[in-house]
Amino acid sequence: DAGEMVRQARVLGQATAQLIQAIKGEADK
Amino acid sequence: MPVFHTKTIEGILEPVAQQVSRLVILHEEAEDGNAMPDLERPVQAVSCAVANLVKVGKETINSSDDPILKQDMPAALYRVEGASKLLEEASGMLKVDPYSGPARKKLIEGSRGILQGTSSLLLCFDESEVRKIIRECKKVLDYLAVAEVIETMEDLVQFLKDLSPCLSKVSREVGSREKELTHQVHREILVRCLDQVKTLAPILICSMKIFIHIISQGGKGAEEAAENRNYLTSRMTDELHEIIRVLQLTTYDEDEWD
Repeated sequence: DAGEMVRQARVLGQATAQLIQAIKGEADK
Repeated sequence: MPVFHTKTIEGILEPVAQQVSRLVILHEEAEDGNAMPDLERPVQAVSCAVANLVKVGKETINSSDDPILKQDMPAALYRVEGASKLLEEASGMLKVDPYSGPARKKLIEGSRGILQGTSSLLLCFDESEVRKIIRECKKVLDYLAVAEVIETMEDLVQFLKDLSPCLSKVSREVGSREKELTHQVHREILVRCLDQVKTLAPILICSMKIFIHIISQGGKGAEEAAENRNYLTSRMTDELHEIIRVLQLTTYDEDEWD
Protein backbone atom coordinates (compact mmCIF):
# COMPACT_ATOMS: atom_id res chain seq x y z
CA ASP A 1 0.00 0.00 0.00
CA ALA A 2 1.81 3.04 -1.33
CA GLY A 3 0.16 5.40 1.11
CA GLU A 4 1.14 3.41 4.21
CA MET A 5 4.83 4.09 3.80
CA VAL A 6 4.20 7.79 3.41
CA ARG A 7 1.94 7.73 6.47
CA GLN A 8 4.54 6.00 8.62
CA ALA A 9 7.27 8.31 7.37
CA ARG A 10 5.09 11.28 8.30
CA VAL A 11 4.60 9.87 11.82
CA LEU A 12 8.36 9.43 12.14
CA GLY A 13 8.97 12.96 10.90
CA GLN A 14 6.58 14.35 13.49
CA ALA A 15 8.05 12.23 16.31
CA THR A 16 11.55 13.37 15.37
CA ALA A 17 10.49 17.01 15.23
CA GLN A 18 8.92 16.67 18.69
CA LEU A 19 12.09 15.08 20.06
CA ILE A 20 14.19 17.89 18.69
CA GLN A 21 11.70 20.39 20.06
CA ALA A 22 12.21 18.82 23.51
CA ILE A 23 15.99 19.05 23.11
CA LYS A 24 15.86 22.57 21.73
CA GLY A 25 13.46 23.77 24.33
CA GLU A 26 16.10 23.10 26.95
CA ALA A 27 18.92 24.41 24.77
CA ASP A 28 16.96 27.60 24.03
CA LYS A 29 17.04 28.36 27.73
CA MET B 1 14.38 26.81 -4.61
CA PRO B 2 12.68 23.65 -3.28
CA VAL B 3 15.06 21.15 -1.68
CA PHE B 4 12.67 18.22 -1.93
CA HIS B 5 11.22 17.45 -5.35
CA THR B 6 7.74 16.29 -4.35
CA LYS B 7 5.20 17.97 -2.11
CA THR B 8 4.66 14.78 -0.12
CA ILE B 9 8.35 14.38 0.72
CA GLU B 10 8.69 18.11 1.31
CA GLY B 11 5.74 18.10 3.71
CA ILE B 12 7.28 15.28 5.73
CA LEU B 13 10.94 16.25 5.75
CA GLU B 14 11.08 20.05 5.53
CA PRO B 15 9.95 20.58 9.14
CA VAL B 16 12.42 17.97 10.40
CA ALA B 17 15.25 19.39 8.31
CA GLN B 18 14.68 22.84 9.78
CA GLN B 19 14.56 21.46 13.32
CA VAL B 20 17.76 19.47 12.82
CA SER B 21 19.66 22.42 11.39
CA ARG B 22 18.54 24.66 14.27
CA LEU B 23 19.51 21.96 16.75
CA VAL B 24 22.99 21.75 15.27
CA ILE B 25 23.42 25.53 15.42
CA LEU B 26 22.17 25.74 19.01
CA HIS B 27 24.54 23.04 20.13
CA GLU B 28 27.50 24.51 18.32
CA GLU B 29 26.80 27.80 20.09
CA ALA B 30 26.13 26.29 23.49
CA GLU B 31 29.05 23.88 23.62
CA ASP B 32 29.33 24.18 27.42
CA GLY B 33 25.79 22.75 27.39
CA ASN B 34 22.84 23.01 29.68
CA ALA B 35 21.38 20.04 31.44
CA MET B 36 19.37 17.93 29.02
CA PRO B 37 15.80 17.08 29.95
CA ASP B 38 14.64 13.48 30.26
CA LEU B 39 14.19 12.49 26.62
CA GLU B 40 13.05 8.94 27.19
CA ARG B 41 9.46 9.48 26.05
CA PRO B 42 10.13 11.45 22.84
CA VAL B 43 12.95 9.05 21.96
CA GLN B 44 10.62 6.13 22.55
CA ALA B 45 8.07 7.74 20.24
CA VAL B 46 10.73 7.98 17.54
CA SER B 47 11.77 4.36 18.09
CA CYS B 48 8.18 3.22 17.80
CA ALA B 49 7.69 5.24 14.61
CA VAL B 50 10.91 3.80 13.20
CA ALA B 51 9.78 0.27 14.00
CA ASN B 52 6.49 0.85 12.18
CA LEU B 53 8.22 2.44 9.20
CA VAL B 54 10.74 -0.37 8.96
CA LYS B 55 7.93 -2.92 9.09
CA VAL B 56 6.10 -1.21 6.24
CA GLY B 57 9.38 -0.81 4.40
CA LYS B 58 10.13 -4.52 4.61
CA GLU B 59 6.61 -5.37 3.46
CA THR B 60 7.09 -3.00 0.52
CA ILE B 61 10.39 -4.65 -0.39
CA ASN B 62 8.90 -8.14 -0.19
CA SER B 63 5.82 -7.30 -2.25
CA SER B 64 7.61 -5.17 -4.85
CA ASP B 65 8.60 -6.41 -8.31
CA ASP B 66 11.02 -3.51 -8.69
CA PRO B 67 14.61 -4.86 -8.47
CA ILE B 68 16.10 -1.41 -7.89
CA LEU B 69 13.81 -0.77 -4.94
CA LYS B 70 14.61 -4.22 -3.53
CA GLN B 71 18.30 -3.35 -3.81
CA ASP B 72 18.27 0.23 -2.48
CA MET B 73 15.59 0.31 0.20
CA PRO B 74 17.22 -2.03 2.77
CA ALA B 75 20.15 0.38 3.22
CA ALA B 76 17.78 3.26 3.94
CA LEU B 77 15.90 1.17 6.51
CA TYR B 78 19.17 0.17 8.11
CA ARG B 79 20.17 3.83 8.31
CA VAL B 80 16.95 4.82 10.06
CA GLU B 81 17.24 1.92 12.51
CA GLY B 82 20.83 2.85 13.30
CA ALA B 83 19.88 6.45 13.93
CA SER B 84 17.12 5.38 16.26
CA LYS B 85 19.58 3.30 18.28
CA LEU B 86 21.85 6.32 18.60
CA LEU B 87 18.98 8.32 20.04
CA GLU B 88 18.19 5.54 22.51
CA GLU B 89 21.81 5.37 23.61
CA ALA B 90 21.96 9.14 24.00
CA SER B 91 18.80 9.14 26.06
CA GLY B 92 20.25 6.48 28.37
CA MET B 93 23.53 8.39 28.74
CA LEU B 94 21.68 11.60 29.56
CA LYS B 95 19.76 9.89 32.31
CA VAL B 96 23.10 9.20 33.97
CA ASP B 97 24.69 12.54 33.09
CA PRO B 98 22.36 15.30 31.80
CA TYR B 99 25.45 17.34 30.79
CA SER B 100 27.09 14.60 28.76
CA GLY B 101 28.77 16.00 25.67
CA PRO B 102 29.08 12.63 23.90
CA ALA B 103 25.36 12.05 24.47
CA ARG B 104 24.59 15.41 22.92
CA LYS B 105 26.64 14.49 19.86
CA LYS B 106 24.75 11.20 19.58
CA LEU B 107 21.48 13.12 19.72
CA ILE B 108 22.51 15.28 16.82
CA GLU B 109 23.96 12.38 14.87
CA GLY B 110 20.82 10.35 15.53
CA SER B 111 18.51 13.17 14.50
CA ARG B 112 20.47 13.71 11.32
CA GLY B 113 20.44 9.99 10.65
CA ILE B 114 16.66 9.85 10.98
CA LEU B 115 16.34 12.75 8.56
CA GLN B 116 18.76 11.34 6.00
CA GLY B 117 17.55 7.77 6.33
CA THR B 118 13.92 8.77 5.94
CA SER B 119 14.83 10.97 3.01
CA SER B 120 16.64 8.11 1.27
CA LEU B 121 13.74 5.81 1.99
CA LEU B 122 11.15 8.19 0.57
CA LEU B 123 13.29 8.97 -2.46
CA CYS B 124 13.84 5.28 -3.13
CA PHE B 125 10.12 4.67 -2.86
CA ASP B 126 9.27 7.70 -4.98
CA GLU B 127 11.68 6.68 -7.73
CA SER B 128 10.00 3.30 -7.81
CA GLU B 129 6.63 4.95 -8.29
CA VAL B 130 8.10 7.03 -11.12
CA ARG B 131 9.42 3.89 -12.81
CA LYS B 132 5.88 2.53 -12.83
CA ILE B 133 4.67 5.64 -14.69
CA ILE B 134 7.57 5.36 -17.12
CA ARG B 135 6.62 1.74 -17.82
CA GLU B 136 3.19 2.97 -18.91
CA CYS B 137 4.77 5.61 -21.11
CA LYS B 138 6.91 2.94 -22.76
CA LYS B 139 3.85 0.84 -23.51
CA VAL B 140 2.48 3.75 -25.51
CA LEU B 141 5.82 4.10 -27.27
CA ASP B 142 5.69 0.43 -28.17
CA TYR B 143 2.27 0.89 -29.76
CA LEU B 144 3.41 3.97 -31.64
CA ALA B 145 6.28 1.90 -33.03
CA VAL B 146 3.83 -0.44 -34.75
CA ALA B 147 1.59 2.29 -36.18
CA GLU B 148 3.31 2.04 -39.54
CA VAL B 149 2.35 -1.61 -40.05
CA ILE B 150 -1.38 -0.98 -39.56
CA GLU B 151 -2.89 -1.37 -43.05
CA THR B 152 -6.50 -2.43 -42.47
CA MET B 153 -9.41 -0.91 -40.59
CA GLU B 154 -9.69 -4.05 -38.47
CA ASP B 155 -6.09 -3.66 -37.42
CA LEU B 156 -6.65 0.02 -36.74
CA VAL B 157 -9.64 -0.75 -34.51
CA GLN B 158 -7.56 -3.23 -32.53
CA PHE B 159 -4.68 -0.75 -32.40
CA LEU B 160 -7.03 1.84 -30.96
CA LYS B 161 -8.44 -0.64 -28.42
CA ASP B 162 -4.91 -1.38 -27.22
CA LEU B 163 -3.58 2.17 -27.28
CA SER B 164 -6.50 3.99 -25.64
CA PRO B 165 -6.30 2.48 -22.15
CA CYS B 166 -2.54 2.97 -22.06
CA LEU B 167 -2.82 6.55 -23.18
CA SER B 168 -5.54 7.25 -20.62
CA LYS B 169 -3.40 5.77 -17.87
CA VAL B 170 -0.37 7.82 -18.92
CA SER B 171 -2.50 10.93 -19.04
CA ARG B 172 -3.93 10.27 -15.59
CA GLU B 173 -0.65 9.32 -13.92
CA VAL B 174 1.52 11.98 -15.48
CA GLY B 175 -1.17 14.53 -14.73
CA SER B 176 -1.25 13.69 -11.03
CA ARG B 177 2.53 13.37 -10.86
CA GLU B 178 2.87 16.87 -12.27
CA LYS B 179 0.73 18.25 -9.46
CA GLU B 180 3.00 16.52 -6.91
CA LEU B 181 6.19 18.16 -8.13
CA THR B 182 7.72 21.16 -6.39
CA HIS B 183 9.86 22.40 -9.31
CA GLN B 184 7.66 24.69 -11.40
CA VAL B 185 9.73 24.29 -14.57
CA HIS B 186 9.37 20.50 -14.47
CA ARG B 187 5.62 20.86 -13.97
CA GLU B 188 5.27 23.21 -16.93
CA ILE B 189 7.16 20.84 -19.21
CA LEU B 190 5.03 17.86 -18.20
CA VAL B 191 1.82 19.84 -18.76
CA ARG B 192 3.00 21.01 -22.17
CA CYS B 193 4.17 17.59 -23.32
CA LEU B 194 1.05 15.87 -22.06
CA ASP B 195 -1.16 18.39 -23.86
CA GLN B 196 0.80 17.74 -27.03
CA VAL B 197 0.34 13.97 -26.70
CA LYS B 198 -3.41 14.40 -26.17
CA THR B 199 -3.64 16.74 -29.16
CA LEU B 200 -1.58 14.56 -31.48
CA ALA B 201 -3.23 11.22 -30.65
CA PRO B 202 -6.54 11.77 -32.49
CA ILE B 203 -4.75 13.40 -35.40
CA LEU B 204 -2.49 10.37 -35.68
CA ILE B 205 -5.50 8.05 -35.78
CA CYS B 206 -7.01 10.14 -38.56
CA SER B 207 -3.79 10.03 -40.52
CA MET B 208 -3.71 6.25 -40.15
CA LYS B 209 -7.32 6.06 -41.40
CA ILE B 210 -6.48 8.19 -44.40
CA PHE B 211 -3.47 6.01 -45.19
CA ILE B 212 -5.56 2.83 -44.93
CA HIS B 213 -8.31 4.35 -47.08
CA ILE B 214 -5.86 5.37 -49.81
CA ILE B 215 -4.10 2.02 -49.98
CA SER B 216 -7.39 0.16 -49.93
CA GLN B 217 -8.55 2.23 -52.92
CA GLY B 218 -5.20 1.76 -54.62
CA GLY B 219 -5.14 5.49 -55.11
CA LYS B 220 -2.26 7.96 -55.32
CA GLY B 221 -0.88 9.70 -52.27
CA ALA B 222 -0.16 6.66 -50.14
CA GLU B 223 3.42 7.76 -49.70
CA GLU B 224 2.48 11.24 -48.54
CA ALA B 225 -0.14 9.79 -46.18
CA ALA B 226 2.46 7.41 -44.73
CA GLU B 227 4.89 10.29 -44.31
CA ASN B 228 2.26 12.33 -42.50
CA ARG B 229 1.42 9.40 -40.22
CA ASN B 230 5.11 8.81 -39.49
CA TYR B 231 5.64 12.48 -38.72
CA LEU B 232 2.81 12.43 -36.18
CA THR B 233 4.11 9.22 -34.67
CA SER B 234 7.59 10.67 -34.24
CA ARG B 235 6.18 13.87 -32.73
CA MET B 236 4.26 11.88 -30.12
CA THR B 237 7.30 9.72 -29.49
CA ASP B 238 9.44 12.80 -28.87
CA GLU B 239 6.92 14.24 -26.42
CA LEU B 240 6.76 10.95 -24.51
CA HIS B 241 10.54 10.76 -24.34
CA GLU B 242 10.59 14.27 -22.89
CA ILE B 243 7.98 13.26 -20.31
CA ILE B 244 10.10 10.24 -19.36
CA ARG B 245 13.18 12.43 -19.08
CA VAL B 246 11.54 15.07 -16.87
CA LEU B 247 9.83 12.47 -14.66
CA GLN B 248 13.28 11.23 -13.67
CA LEU B 249 14.60 14.63 -12.64
CA THR B 250 14.85 15.19 -8.90
CA THR B 251 16.76 18.45 -8.90
CA TYR B 252 16.48 21.63 -10.91
CA ASP B 253 19.51 23.50 -12.16
CA GLU B 254 18.70 26.98 -13.44
CA ASP B 255 21.87 27.16 -15.51
CA GLU B 256 21.11 23.95 -17.24
CA TRP B 257 17.59 25.14 -18.06
CA ASP B 258 18.78 28.57 -19.28
